[in-house]
Amino acid sequence: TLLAIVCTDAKIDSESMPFLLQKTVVDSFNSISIDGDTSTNDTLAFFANGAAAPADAKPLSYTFKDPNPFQQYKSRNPDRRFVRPDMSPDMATFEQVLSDFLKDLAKLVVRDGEGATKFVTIRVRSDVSKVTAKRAAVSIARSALVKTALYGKDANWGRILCAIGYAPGIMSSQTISRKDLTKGMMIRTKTKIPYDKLHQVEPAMTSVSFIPADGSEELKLLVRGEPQDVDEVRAKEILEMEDLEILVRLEDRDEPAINDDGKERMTHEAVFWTCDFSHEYVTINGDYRT
Amino acid sequence: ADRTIPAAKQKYVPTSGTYPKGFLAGSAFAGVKASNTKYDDLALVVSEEPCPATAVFTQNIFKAAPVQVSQQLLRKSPSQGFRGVVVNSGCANAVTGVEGREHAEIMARTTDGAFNNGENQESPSTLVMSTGVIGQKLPIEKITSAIPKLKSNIGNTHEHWLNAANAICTTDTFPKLISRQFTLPSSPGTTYSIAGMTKGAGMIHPNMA
Repeated sequence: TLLAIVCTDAKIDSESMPFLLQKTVVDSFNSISIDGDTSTNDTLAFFANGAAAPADAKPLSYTFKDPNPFQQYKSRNPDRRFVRPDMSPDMATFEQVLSDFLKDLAKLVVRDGEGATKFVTIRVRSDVSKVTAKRAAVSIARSALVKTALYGKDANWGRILCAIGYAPGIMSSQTISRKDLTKGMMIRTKTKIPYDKLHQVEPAMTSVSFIPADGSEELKLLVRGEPQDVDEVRAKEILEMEDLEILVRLEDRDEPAINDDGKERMTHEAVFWTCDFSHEYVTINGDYRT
Repeated sequence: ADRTIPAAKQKYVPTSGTYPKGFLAGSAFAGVKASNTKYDDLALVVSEEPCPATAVFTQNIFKAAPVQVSQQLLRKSPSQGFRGVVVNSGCANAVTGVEGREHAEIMARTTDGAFNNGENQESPSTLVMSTGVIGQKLPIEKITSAIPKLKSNIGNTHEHWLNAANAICTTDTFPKLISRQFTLPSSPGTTYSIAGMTKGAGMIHPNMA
């Protein structure tokens, strides 16, 4: 179970607080996994008493243009587009403060994963959408085989690919054709994703690398569907470290992944934190009730 | 179980902190789990004045009693007039039926009563959290007996916050507590604080809304 309590003495408009918390939890506490089990009790509570604010300070708030900003999560209307609320520079600053704070708290939970020996950052970049990137990242983080390989310090990128391939909602051009669409296959997705976004992952355009924690050079394991000759000694050195980053690129166009200015072309990115799976995890959870 | 913090994890435990004004935290021993005879297992974080609050909760359809009660409290009085949250470790109070819900409500009301001089409010202003084994009922008498001790144990020092962070732990090997200060562009001369604690080491894949 995850429990969290966050308090601030800033002054925040009470009607803005639910939206603020929902927005900042997505990339923090909702982006971690130790064992893939979602508890019956998870709760994150947030309090803001304004005790440090000057008497004449206005509460930090959003200006909602959409009368129901949470409707986007429930609507099945594909034409509905979420209208971002306006916010002051103060609110934007606080939103970033809270977001960074929640991420740091969430990472501490992963650091303490039962029996864990590794702290793993899974960074997925996609040409298509953040949703695609996140689906892939969640699937990798939940894979028992990926996590046991990490515990064994095995650079088993095949399992990472496999996990992406079975991720719920992930499709490739091999999975579905326009002809199938005309038969109503889009209905299966429940949300009417535009045709050009249905082909979310192309196996031949997928790359996987390990990014060492010490800032040294990226170790490329798979580049656009082609396995690389991996320096196993270097891979072992990287996997000996406690911290590791797995970088996955899900491209859909034949352009350089890195622009001329040295920046990544893909702007849709999801970051997920997890840990490895060890014998000790089984020992702890095989005898938890006593 | 021994709660000595492993050497490798000591670096994650703060030795000092800067905590938001007007909030108090603390812990007490209730003995929720029979095997725990010495470590505090009840925590409280409270605002000295009622304040806005919000929360996100698990989307698991088997929502624990404290989750249901806290959600209901927030629906009844959206965001306004909350005092804080009371937390027990050692028992999740999940899948415990009608009695489990009543116990969660009793935790909230008893904590409220301790801070409102025994006056009953129409709706409690204290949220409730629990963590531990699913399917076991709360030893509610032990908890209600410990709440007065909890009230006398709260304060605003680093030690008080750390005690609360320790009290909510289950299989955690170290308490998770962070605090920091920040300013806002419109008032660079005003320093604000934010502090938070969290727990969890297993059964972790939150999907809260």
